[in-house]
Amino acid sequence: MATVGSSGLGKSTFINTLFSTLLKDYKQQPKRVHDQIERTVSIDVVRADIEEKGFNVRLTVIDTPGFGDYMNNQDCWVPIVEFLDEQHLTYMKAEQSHKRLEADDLRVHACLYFIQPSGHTLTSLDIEVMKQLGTRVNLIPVIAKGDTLTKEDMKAFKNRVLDCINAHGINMYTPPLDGDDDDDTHAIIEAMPFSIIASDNEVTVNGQKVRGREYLWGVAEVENEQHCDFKKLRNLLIRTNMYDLISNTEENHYEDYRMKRLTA
Amino acid sequence: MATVGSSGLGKSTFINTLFSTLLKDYKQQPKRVHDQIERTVSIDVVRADIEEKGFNVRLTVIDTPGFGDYMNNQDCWVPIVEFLDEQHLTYMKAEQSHKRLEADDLRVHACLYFIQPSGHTLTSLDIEVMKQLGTRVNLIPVIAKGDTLTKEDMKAFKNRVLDCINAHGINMYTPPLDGDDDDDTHAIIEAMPFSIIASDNEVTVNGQKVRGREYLWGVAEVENEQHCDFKKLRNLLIRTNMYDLISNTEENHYEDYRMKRLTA
Ligand SMILES: Nc1nc2c(ncn2[C@@H]2O[C@H](COP(=O)(O)OP(=O)(O)O)[C@@H](O)[C@H]2O)c(=O)[nH]1
Ligand SMILES: Nc1nc2c(ncn2[C@@H]2O[C@H](COP(=O)(O)OP(=O)(O)O)[C@@H](O)[C@H]2O)c(=O)[nH]1
Repeated sequence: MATVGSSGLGKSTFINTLFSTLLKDYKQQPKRVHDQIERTVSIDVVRADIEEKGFNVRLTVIDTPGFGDYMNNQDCWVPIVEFLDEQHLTYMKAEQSHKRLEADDLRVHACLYFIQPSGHTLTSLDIEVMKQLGTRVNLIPVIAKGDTLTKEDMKAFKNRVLDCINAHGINMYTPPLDGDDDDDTHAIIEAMPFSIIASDNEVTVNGQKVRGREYLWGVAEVENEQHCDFKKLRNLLIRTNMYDLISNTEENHYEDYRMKRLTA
Repeated sequence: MATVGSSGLGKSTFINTLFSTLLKDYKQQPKRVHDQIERTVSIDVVRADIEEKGFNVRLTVIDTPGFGDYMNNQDCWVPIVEFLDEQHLTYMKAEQSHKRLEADDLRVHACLYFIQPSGHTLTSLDIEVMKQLGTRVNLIPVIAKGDTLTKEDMKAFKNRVLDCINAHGINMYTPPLDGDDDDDTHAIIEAMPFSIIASDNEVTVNGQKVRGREYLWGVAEVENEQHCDFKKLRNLLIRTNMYDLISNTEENHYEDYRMKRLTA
């Protein structure tokens, strides 16, 4: 998984929140490794083993600090797109020489794009980057800092963002409807683009400890389905659609890359 | 007064909030006029007569929609700086031909610069623009959307912003200490840069109507001094420092402009 978006939108807080709600014993702190991929953008790789329905899953999240932070952000997505293609190439080479790619397989099965909760609509940078990402990876747009828009503002903003995504033909990941759990999947699709709240702190509300952001006027709770869609997004990534995200990457995005390379 | 900052930071909501808390009868809606000053930036002039301590004051606010909204924002401040200089020039010409400049005097006595509440620090665009504005006008930086940072985050963010303003030698307006009301002035200076919350709606809290933003977890109130510094900012602009802002503009900023022009 990768997180992309301007700095200050809560990407690293979200990664901490995701791992802390998944790891039983948070003491197994995820390992964070920093790497400079270009003058303007670097990548942080955060990795930990989580247990999910009896399976052991290695979750790797790639953060992209420095993205979009310059006066002139033209082509700032190029290093990220190159990074995604490189992972396909590494895999292709390993496949050809029949080597297994265990430890350092950084292929991205889902890319979360963080949208500024401006209340208006997508910026020209958002549109261009999502267009570029949507053709190469399972793109999941999220509205960052969901606690900064009121309920009505959030609804109106989600609609404007969706209109913009459709108008520009941006290719967004949509979970497939396959019969048995349709109601849940419908609820997930209805909520897209997901609004998320992240927090490094736990707060006591009515005697219970919850993860949330404490203001003088109340506590915005991360795992409260009324306050934001964090739970729906986590379920999509780790529970209900993990296999679909992986197979979609291998069958579609990787195959696209191979075809492009072989016919280039 | 002028408001400058990227779109979606709540500038027009702030202007509405300011007028609505100053005009007794909000029916005398302020008049809004739109003008395109350059391809990339336009200005909206919002004007109304307010009554303050028995005086009739004409408050004109210039909003700058479109500022900083492009992929490449280099030199996006140039049209605004040119607009500020033009007003000095118009005044200079009127002074020389002994004409009074009543109706369309758009000289800016205070410029509010809206800072994104990223939780990190000032962006390179913020620094450059504030440097340019600080030498020409009374610059008052404000932290937009004050309800999106928790109390501790806000305190840490204000300190980082101040450190950055001092490190880059940005010239920010500071109210003068002049003896009799020092305590108040100290409290105002302590609170800078002001955090503001704006809202177009009134909400009922404990049976009282207040201007605020209603979330599921509580109401962030515009005029609650615990929640933000809106009241301190409004008092500085309209009550305690209005004369100082005007005389500082006429004696310092206008004179600087005249000297530059005469010696050019
Ligand atoms: N209001 C709000 N602030 C958040 C949220 N998540 C993170 N933040 C704050 O946003 C600031 C930047 O967060 P950070 O994770 O460093 O952002 P990054 O630069 O995108 O990695 C910090 O002050 C966080 O406390 C959120 O969901 N809501
Ligand atoms: N959280 C929060 N949102 C605000 C605040 N003020 C305005 N907004 C919202 O921010 C969005 C953009 O506001 P607008 O005034 O149009 O911004 P402008 O483009 O800078 O003029 C709208 O959805 C407003 O409801 C505030 O103080 N806090």
